[in-house]
Amino acid sequence: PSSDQTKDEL
Amino acid sequence: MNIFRLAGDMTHLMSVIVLLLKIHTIKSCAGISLKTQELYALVFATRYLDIFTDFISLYNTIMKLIFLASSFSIVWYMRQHKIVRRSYDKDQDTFRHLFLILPCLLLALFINEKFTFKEVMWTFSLFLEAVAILPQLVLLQRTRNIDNLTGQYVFLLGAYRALYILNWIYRYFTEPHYVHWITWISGLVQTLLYADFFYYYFNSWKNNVKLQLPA
Repeated sequence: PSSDQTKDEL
Repeated sequence: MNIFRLAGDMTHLMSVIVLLLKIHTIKSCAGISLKTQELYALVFATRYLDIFTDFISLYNTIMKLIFLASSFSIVWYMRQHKIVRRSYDKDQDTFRHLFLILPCLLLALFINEKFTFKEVMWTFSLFLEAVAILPQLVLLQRTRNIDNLTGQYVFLLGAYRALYILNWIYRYFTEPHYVHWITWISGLVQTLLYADFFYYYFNSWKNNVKLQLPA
């Protein structure tokens, strides 16, 4: 997955 | 979302709320480093650039807004509030921001997952967060005394990052492709920075003496 989608952390 | 990350976010939330309430109720910011607070406001500002472009979840957006609002209001209190600013010890809080901001910016330009503005800013915010506590630790060593709330503030900040490390370990084992070296290394460096503070904090708490950091 592109790194953007895994920016789910604060 | 896993329990480690939720606990980490709640601990992080507690740290900023505790600090904001302290400053608001006793109208004093004695012992608090404005430099660290400004660095944290910058960390959140560069970390949450995507707050209006990428919607992750309501929880995510609300927490981002709370962190942004609380960190900027702490800076506002310490700089503008006519009573609070008088208790700010600017002669002792002399750590120069640029000594931390420039290296983090340079490092983020070379080490990042994608060379885009947002990604470099996000990486910069990770590196900066790792070192943002330094002015506060330097101030604690200079003033040598630490009132309980400042100790609790630094303690909660360290605990939040330690919980995040557990979260990364958990996600590494439960989610395929979940590998983020940059996040992990900067988070580890940050937690290690707190480790020595923890050691002295626990000792002073156990022996019930005022915290004395090594000179």
